[in-house]
Amino acid sequence: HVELPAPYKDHCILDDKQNLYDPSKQFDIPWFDVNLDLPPSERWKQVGAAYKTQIADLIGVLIDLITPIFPEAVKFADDVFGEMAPKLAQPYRDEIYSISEVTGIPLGQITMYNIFYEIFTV
Amino acid sequence: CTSIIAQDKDGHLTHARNLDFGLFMGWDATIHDWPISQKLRKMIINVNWIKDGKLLFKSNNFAGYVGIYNGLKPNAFSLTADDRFQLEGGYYGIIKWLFGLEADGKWMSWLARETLETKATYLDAKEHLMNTPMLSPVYFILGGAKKDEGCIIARSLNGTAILSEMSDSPHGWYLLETNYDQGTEALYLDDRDTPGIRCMDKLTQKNAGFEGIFNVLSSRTNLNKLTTYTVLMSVETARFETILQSCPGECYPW
Repeated sequence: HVELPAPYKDHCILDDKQNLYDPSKQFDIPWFDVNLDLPPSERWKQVGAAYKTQIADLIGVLIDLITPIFPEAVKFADDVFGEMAPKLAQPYRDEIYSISEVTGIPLGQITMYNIFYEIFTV
Repeated sequence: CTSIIAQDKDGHLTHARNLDFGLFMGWDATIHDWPISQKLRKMIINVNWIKDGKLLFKSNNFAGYVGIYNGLKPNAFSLTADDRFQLEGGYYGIIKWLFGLEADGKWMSWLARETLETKATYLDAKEHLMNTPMLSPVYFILGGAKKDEGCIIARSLNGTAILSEMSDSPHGWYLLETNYDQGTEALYLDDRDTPGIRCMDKLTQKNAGFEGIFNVLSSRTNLNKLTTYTVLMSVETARFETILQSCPGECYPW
């Protein structure tokens, strides 16, 4: 272990006798129901509609990062991941299609976002 | 990421994690933050998963993402997933999947969700997470409702590389996982194991609950500029709390 220089040094807040835990802060995060009794195409409509701007913004940041290096990034995502989408397992496939539909974000981009963990482990 | 499972002196378990994401994806020099992490903080939601009209399990998600990184099935088990970086990583699984060579392989976060949907006990979940073929390496951190029900499953694509059990933990009363195999040294530039372990040892077992572990996970460098939230879970009581995190000011970037 190499100690980081100040002010980035590791620091356990218990050393300061501090308590940062405030359980009321959990209510800053909203709750939604996802009903598995509904068809997959219906499950995420409420979330998709509520967060379409934020999802588009996030994917926009990713695309802005990649585009200077790889100018065809948007086309690549739309084409390659769009073609992958029909091969995805159910019920995830129908859920992803419905999120694309309700947010208006191209299917390839929503697919890329949903398999980003696997891409990120590179 | 940092995941912790700890049990107090009476064997009550708390499972918690920091989710860190956005490394090397641009840097906003104006506000000194990772832009992806900033965006993700605005997309965190909690989900009640309903089946047959009743609560089946709880999770938190980034809106628009249908897989699961963290979930809790009341009176059964809790689950978190931390990145595991291997040469034979996710891209290898994707390529095999695209060419039909890994048709049965599961995407990581979908295997986590499938486990929460279909498995009823800690042991069933453990068996499923250990042995189901998947498309990327990962650490599954699994907790239960009873004393000593806690383990870290270091997954490779076709099986479990390392299984670390709470009962064999070198720390006695907790397991801590960042993004390195148990028993190996973390990369010195990315060592969140050492500060996490030091802070947990300062916490002591008698304070192993939501408050104490939240404070550990709010300490540098387990808290860093990539951290988006802390989730705290108790299988026994079904408490599930997601608390937004950030590390403004002079904070290590990862």
